[in-house]
Formats: sequence, C-alpha cells, structure tokens
Amino acid sequence: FEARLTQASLIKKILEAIKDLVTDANFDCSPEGLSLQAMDSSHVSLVSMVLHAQGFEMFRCQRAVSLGINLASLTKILKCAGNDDSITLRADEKGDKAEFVFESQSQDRLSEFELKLMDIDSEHLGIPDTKYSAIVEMPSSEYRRICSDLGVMGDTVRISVSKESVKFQVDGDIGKGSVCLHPSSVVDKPTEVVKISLEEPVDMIFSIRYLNYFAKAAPLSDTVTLSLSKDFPLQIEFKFGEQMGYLRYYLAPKID
Amino acid sequence: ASSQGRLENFFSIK
Repeated sequence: FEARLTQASLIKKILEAIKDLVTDANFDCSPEGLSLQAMDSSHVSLVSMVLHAQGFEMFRCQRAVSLGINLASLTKILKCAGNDDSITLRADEKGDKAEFVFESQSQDRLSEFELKLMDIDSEHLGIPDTKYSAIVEMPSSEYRRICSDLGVMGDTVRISVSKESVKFQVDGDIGKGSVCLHPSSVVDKPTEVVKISLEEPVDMIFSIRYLNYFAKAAPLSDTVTLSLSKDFPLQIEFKFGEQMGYLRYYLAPKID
Repeated sequence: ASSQGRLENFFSIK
C-alpha cells in the first residue's frame, strides 16, 4: 500500500478531530481509498472517516490491508510534518509497521518516520441507509460556538427542528439557555448559510460533551450537516471538499 | 430523567 497526499494538514486535522474520542483505530486501506470506523470506549458515539482514492495525488493498493494505529503515537509523528508538506504513507503486506514521508513544498526537506502497528480487534457496525426526518446544514463555526456556549450551562442539549428554525436548548444547575437559528433568507456567502430540509419536526436530547468532541472537526469544513430522526442516532457530517471524502460522527440519543 | 443510549441498540454489529 502506498498513498500520497499533497497537504499533510488534511490528515493532521482529521487526527485532531478524532484523537480525543478514539484511542486506537484500524485505518482500512483498499483500492477504493482509506477509511476508518471506530467507536468511543463507552459505545455512545462512532467516527466514520472516508478518504476516496481519487482524492490522493497517488494511491496504490493491491490488496486490502488494515493498519492498526495508536492515535497518540500517530499524533506525535504528524507533529513533525509541516502543514504544507506532502505526506506519503506506505505499508507492506505484513502490516506490522507503517512508513511516513514528509516532503516540503520546495522539496529541499525530507523527513521519514516509521510507526509500529498494533493488532486491533474492532467491531464494525452496520449503519443502515436512513431517510432522516430533519437535515440541517449550518456553518461549522456556528456549530462549534453553540456547543461551546451551551456546554458551560449543562450536560445535555435538546435539539428541536421545525420548518422555521433549529433550536438548541440547555437546562442546567445555574439556569437555562437556548440558541435558535432560522434558515438564511439572504445568501451572501454560501458558507454562512443555514438550510433546513424537513420531513417531520424532530425534538431530541444529546450529550453536549460529545457534540463538543465533534466540533473539533470544524477546521475540516466550512459547513456541517446534522441529520436527525426520532429515536435514532444523530449523524454529523463534515465533508472535505468535493469528491475528497468525509468525516461523520454518530451519537446515540438520550432516551426518556 | 433520560438515559444514554448505546450505538449497538441502533446499528447492527457486522
């Protein structure tokens, strides 16, 4: 397996977005691309990442291989890559180590690292194709701000979506608060748009702590999509630009 | 009071 990405910053950002949620994970390499699926230790949330092969500058994978990686170790290695460096990842069939090569844009600096791999027994979950009742698209910076603002007031947030608005409500020890967003009527910048597609109104409760973990993915994408259906896990998606891939989180709802 | 659901209750294990 060998793959090369022009910008190391993409992998660095992906890692930042998942390392607080997941300790070890298998990076599954196949001719289609690089993917990862992992649950947090309490099995409340799930991370699903896909980088399509065509999003790489070079991608070669003769046979599917899983690279078991400790994310704290990978973070240490990726700290040695400049944001604008290209990154080449290599692994052989034995799958006991992975090689990382970082090259500066001017090609005058080349650094190489080898990471020991681990055997990870991971349960893969089958996520059914779902027609969600409500889909909300909003700026990822707005999502991050709401989670961080409401997180200081309480542990859970009630998300209510109607045709007119999406409302985030918190009820905590010191009091309560809410933020309500209305779909944008004037579209100045596409990245500042709030869009709501609704089959039926939804009203659900989620842990703010996890929503805050997911907000670490905000640097990956200008917009985030929240998909909700009653009594079903929330899906939060950050897309890495057209055709490149995505990072999705799933969070089980709080149930009365 | 509400209880936290787990993902296996919603998704099948492959």
